[in-house]
Amino acid sequence: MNIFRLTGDLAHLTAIIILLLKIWKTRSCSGISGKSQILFTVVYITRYLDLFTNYISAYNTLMKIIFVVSSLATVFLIYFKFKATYDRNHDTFRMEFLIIPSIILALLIRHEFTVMEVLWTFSIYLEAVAILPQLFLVSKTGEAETITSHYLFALGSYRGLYLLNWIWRYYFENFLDWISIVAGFVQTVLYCDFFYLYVTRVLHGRKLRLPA
Amino acid sequence: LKSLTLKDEL
Repeated sequence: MNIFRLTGDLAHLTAIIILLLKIWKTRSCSGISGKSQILFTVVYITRYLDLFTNYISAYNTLMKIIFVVSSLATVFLIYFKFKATYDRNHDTFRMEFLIIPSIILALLIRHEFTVMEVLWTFSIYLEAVAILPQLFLVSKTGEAETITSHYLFALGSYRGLYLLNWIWRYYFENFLDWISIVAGFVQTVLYCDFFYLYVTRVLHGRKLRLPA
Repeated sequence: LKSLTLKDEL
């Protein structure tokens, strides 16, 4: 464990908590893409199947359980408890456009051809693009609530910090995994446009509104 | 060079 990985994990955890609290406190999930949340749930479930086969540490197990349970809770809040507030009309990105290519790529480019390894690789590829329905929703409505911007910033920072962690692990532990690195790079790049707007607008006290 | 097959990350 190094500082980049720890802060990355904490950013990830913070993002999830911000989102749950936003929905719970405002009793509304408007501006939130249910499709991105379903995709993240699929990511966690397919990646953390090793909870049943492989013990790493109490920290690792606890975080995995938190990610799976909180993402299921988020999906429940959006599609059941507060479904009247869900922006169904704007959340129109097709999930199969992300899921099917991720499956195909995971079958082709992976370390080993085993069920667990292909599912793990699929989860890495799907996570890289799972935010697209959310970014698409923001671009369709042209704005995001400030709290949603904080959520996106925390979630985007997490994989960026993991990139620094992988550089660290390459130099100090001799670890290298190109699948994680390339997917993590793509994932971080997808947030760049948003990061720019976040720093230039939200941090200056303005709402995130897309330029016309 | 080892690969990250330990899957010790989140």
